[in-house]
Amino acid sequence: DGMNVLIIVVDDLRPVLGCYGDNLVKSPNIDQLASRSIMFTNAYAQQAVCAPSRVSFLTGRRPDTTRLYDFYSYWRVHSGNYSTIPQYFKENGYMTLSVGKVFHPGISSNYSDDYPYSWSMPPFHPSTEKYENDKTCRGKDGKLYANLVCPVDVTEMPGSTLPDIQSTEEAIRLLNVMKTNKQKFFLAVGYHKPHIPLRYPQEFLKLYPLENITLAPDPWVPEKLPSVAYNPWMDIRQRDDVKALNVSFPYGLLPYNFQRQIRQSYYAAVSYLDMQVGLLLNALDDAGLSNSTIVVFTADHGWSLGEHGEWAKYSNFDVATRVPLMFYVPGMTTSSVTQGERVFPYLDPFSHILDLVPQGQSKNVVVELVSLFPTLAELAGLQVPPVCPETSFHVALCTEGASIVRYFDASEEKVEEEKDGCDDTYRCV
Amino acid sequence: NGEPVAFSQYPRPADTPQWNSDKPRLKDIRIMGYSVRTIDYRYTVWVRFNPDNFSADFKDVHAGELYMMETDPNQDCNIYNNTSHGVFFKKIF
Repeated sequence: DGMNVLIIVVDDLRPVLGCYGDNLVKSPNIDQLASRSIMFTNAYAQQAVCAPSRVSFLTGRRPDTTRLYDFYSYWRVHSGNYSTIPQYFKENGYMTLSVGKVFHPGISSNYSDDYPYSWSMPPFHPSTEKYENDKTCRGKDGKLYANLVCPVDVTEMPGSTLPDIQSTEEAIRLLNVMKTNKQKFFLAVGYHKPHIPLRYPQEFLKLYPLENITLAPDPWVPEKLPSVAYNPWMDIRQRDDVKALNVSFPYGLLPYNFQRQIRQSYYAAVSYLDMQVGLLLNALDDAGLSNSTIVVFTADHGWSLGEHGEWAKYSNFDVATRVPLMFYVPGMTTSSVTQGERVFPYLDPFSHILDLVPQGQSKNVVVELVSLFPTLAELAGLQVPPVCPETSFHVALCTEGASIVRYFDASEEKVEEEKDGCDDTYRCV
Repeated sequence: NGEPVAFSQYPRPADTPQWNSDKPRLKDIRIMGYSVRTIDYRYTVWVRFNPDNFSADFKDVHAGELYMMETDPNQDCNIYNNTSHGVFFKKIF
């Protein structure tokens, strides 16, 4: 009667992961999840900014249909009463739960994360979320700032914790409640990091000595980049440490050493996130739910780490639109596990020796985040929503993406065939 | 040719960077960048956009980008205005 679903959505995570071939990052737990999953190496968001991307993939509609290009409208009022992935699962007998940042907060999700439409109970937000942009970063002078680069002593933080640590604790609590109640569930966990500010437990810096951190391969503004395509990364310019650098607008470059510090902190934040994901998946094992739960891991969009002289996401470049996307489906992406067998034992990023990243199945076919809705419906054995007509403002349930389950068991040759045997773009064109 | 593609888009208030270029409000959007991404290339056209009726005018192209992934995986060399490549794609799109 259908699997449970655990969907993990990470804020501003580009595929800086060992399983995606990054040799610097330490992400053992996400790599382990990938080794048991189907991993898509060419997955793209439809718009590289928080609310528009999340509303798009959660409703299965493109931005031109949600008509949300900024943060200031609610699709059910502004465009159409579109159903969402969690709403559809809720209507099909699931208990749907949201922890952390799944919908973007504010008017774009009706100030309620689209509750009660999408969720069976009020969404959980960590109490320390409100300090995210406060002056909590200790500067060299000992004073507190609202910096971009913000490694912290967690014991000094408000509540002696951080939002994603609280989210993991709440998600684990909910997993145990679902297990006790034998309730079929759809649990969405939204992690805030590595979204700016890059605020993470300072011990993660040890994983990335600054001398090992390089600049982006192309840290300059490309000569023939149209001015309209460039994004001037205004948000990070407002952080205290960046503001103090007085970089000229719009094309001035950050000092190289500071660029390396940003990249160092992004990687450190990714390992901190990997730890949280590891604890969450370990709890799935503990609750005996790994054999009956589909796990999806993805992000709302990527982030520029200095490429093209850019920081942030606000563009159509691959570094901003490409996202990790992987599906663990018990019995499909792995053979079924025996009762009690551990699928996701927690791996400590500080001690786990990374010799070879475990390999799962990866597909390099180009796919879109807007396909998540039909794909999840098909994987859970629900009726796959119909394809939307050309204009679908009046249609509550349909999708503008195509299920990608057909690629799960497709051989590489079959995927290539889908490319119509076109090995020479110009010849075919 | 039926090859899987990914579409993405990004709004802009103006042709040159300004204070609200990253996150323009709907009413301030004047240009929309539409991208088509395949395994082989990313093609983007930045066209005039009317926020009042959400229409994009593909006859009013403000700028274009074309990157061939095989030779330029980091998308540093925009060849949209090169005669051979750009003309091909302009014709198609």
